[in-house]
Amino acid sequence: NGQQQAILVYFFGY
Amino acid sequence: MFEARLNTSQVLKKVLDAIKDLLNEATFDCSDSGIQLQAMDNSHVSLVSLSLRSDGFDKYRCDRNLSMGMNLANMAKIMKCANNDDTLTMKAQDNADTVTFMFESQNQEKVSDYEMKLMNLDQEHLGIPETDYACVVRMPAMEFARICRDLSQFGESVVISCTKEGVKFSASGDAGSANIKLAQTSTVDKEDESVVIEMQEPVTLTFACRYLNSFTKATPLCNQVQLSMSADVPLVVEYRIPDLGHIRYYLAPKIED
Repeated sequence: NGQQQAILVYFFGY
Repeated sequence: MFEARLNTSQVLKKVLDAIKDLLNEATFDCSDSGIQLQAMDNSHVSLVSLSLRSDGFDKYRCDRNLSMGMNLANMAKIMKCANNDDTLTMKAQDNADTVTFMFESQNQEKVSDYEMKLMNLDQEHLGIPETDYACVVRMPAMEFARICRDLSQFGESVVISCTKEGVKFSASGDAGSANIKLAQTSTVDKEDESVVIEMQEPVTLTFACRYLNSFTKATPLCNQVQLSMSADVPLVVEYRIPDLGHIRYYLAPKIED
């Protein structure tokens, strides 16, 4: 899950 | 003053069914242009983005921007009290701490109203970047739901591989493996049943079945679903709500170590 969260954070830039 | 009216409650029931698996609570941002909702799921792996345009409502009025934080389980309790063909009106005063749902039967002989307390939710407004996707697949929403349901029996993840020829969904686990290939349809006469692929370059990505299955709760909203994919960015699963707006789910891919 950590990696998926990181991808979302990067994509949405928050 | 905020007031939004739909001639059938069914649409909002379906919208709520499409998000309440993923979200316990959410803020409905109301403005002159319509209602927007954007929220991360409870485990922060996917994002739900809902847009309902003001011109899709049978009556819409929003004098001042309003953010209504709602507990979706409570909203579901209220929506359950509406018949599908009841007229639905959502109403709130400016700066109100409650929202009212009013249901009117077709013959106007039964009128019910339910008041729900609003919540103050911390929310971040995320910028959703404009992205050109390597592959965009449009396919029947029922077919996608079926594939997600079938494959989730075999593993926790689904691998989606998209090429010019078609799209392949695969899963594997202790019980064995499963592969489902869909070719691009050759005829265009039945648009709802077509599989259409727009590909810049082939992609293969892995996603958690659990979330894909939650997204397919939106299936009753529309006949077709659109999947947009590029390497290392979230998949977008989009359901268009006819004449009203859309719901998009973003899900980060699983990356192999």
